[in-house]
Amino acid sequence: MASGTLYTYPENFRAYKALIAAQYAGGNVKIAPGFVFGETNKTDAFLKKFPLGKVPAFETEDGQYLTESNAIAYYVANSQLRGQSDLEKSQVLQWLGFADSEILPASYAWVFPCLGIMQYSKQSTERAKEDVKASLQALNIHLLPRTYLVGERITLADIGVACTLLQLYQYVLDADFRKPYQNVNRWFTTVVNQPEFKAVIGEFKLCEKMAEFDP
Amino acid sequence: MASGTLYTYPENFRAYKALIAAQYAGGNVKIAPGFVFGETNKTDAFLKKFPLGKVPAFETEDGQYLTESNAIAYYVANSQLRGQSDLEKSQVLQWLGFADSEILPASYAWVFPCLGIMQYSKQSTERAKEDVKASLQALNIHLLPRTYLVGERITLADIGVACTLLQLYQYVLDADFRKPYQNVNRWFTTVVNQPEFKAVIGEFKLCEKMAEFDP
Amino acid sequence: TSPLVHEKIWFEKGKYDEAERQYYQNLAK
Repeated sequence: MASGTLYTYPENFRAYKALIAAQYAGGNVKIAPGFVFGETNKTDAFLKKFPLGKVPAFETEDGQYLTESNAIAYYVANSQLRGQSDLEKSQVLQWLGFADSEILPASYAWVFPCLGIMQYSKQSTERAKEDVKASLQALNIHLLPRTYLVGERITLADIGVACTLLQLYQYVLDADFRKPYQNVNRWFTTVVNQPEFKAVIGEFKLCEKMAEFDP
Repeated sequence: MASGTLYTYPENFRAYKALIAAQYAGGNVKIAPGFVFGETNKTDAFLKKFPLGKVPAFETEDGQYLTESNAIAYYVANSQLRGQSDLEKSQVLQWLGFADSEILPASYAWVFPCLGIMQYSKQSTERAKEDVKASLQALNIHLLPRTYLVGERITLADIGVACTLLQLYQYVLDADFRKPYQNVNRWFTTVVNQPEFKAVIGEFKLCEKMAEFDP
Repeated sequence: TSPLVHEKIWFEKGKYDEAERQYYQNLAK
């Protein structure tokens, strides 16, 4: 059972991965109090531990330092979450990679303009929507005969992919858009309603009206 | 010892990760003969196994399918490459994540225009150079007291980061640019000259003259 | 200001992936 201090800003889906994993594994992961993003992570003390100044960042209780959210989640996880066999462990890494390389860029490109975080471009948004559809379709096929992404219990694969989908399911995947992906919807709903998830992210409300860019 | 068939186009640094890992682990990883990128990966047969149609893709000898290069490399690796303790295993994941999120975007942005793969943008190239410097600096600090990225033997961390740096060290990191990063240069040179690396990538020649965009 | 504004995000990944795909497909031909 791993313990330590997690440096992050609030509502950071990357930090959620580690926090949820710790809920399952029973580790004691404390969020660093008084951390101010943009200030604390630019101090010499922080950069000495975490040279790139990125969060989430994790300091183990015996003074080791970890960055990259998947690595932190892995560290605080248990053997169930990491996968049992070599194949399952590889499949967990596969889905974590899928979340980062397939879902995340498209999610940002679609949602950020709606939140006013970046400029809107019709072309980028349309391509992002198509990329999201492709990712959801791949997940939907995979989840047709399966309850979880890897094996028969929740793993870091479910945690990582679900956390990466949070933004999409919250802001833009309205009932119409998500209708063709029933298996993904089933899996996502099950996963985010697990007590370990709710302890970290609270009650999750699915998107009712697709957010759009408002000039 | 894992065995199977790897689908990839030639000189794919992502495929190198798995091929080099297999050299260390002694697994039998064959590259699928007759694979034509852009054709084979669009056939129904391929998409049935690998719905996103991307490579590298791996079929185990007992008919399981894996995508995402880090997952494939992990599967064909051995326990030395994966890391011994939970901390080391997490550190391996950390460096694999670092390679994908810090090095790769900057590498593409800088090198692709030089190879005519993307349009040139002065702003993107200048920013990419700064990002590369930041990544190399972080690596340089870490490698000051260390021979390898994790522990005292080569792991998937060294393989993943080195493979992701290949393009940079081949085309743009000339002697001047790489001079401040002596620890990285030492580590990189050691790693790419290991027999297991040479068996896959051949003799590696460091950049002599920085490639530039040629309109 | 949302911390997300300061996150380093590879928005153009899709463009680079597509360009890389085209390049290697052309090489394959």
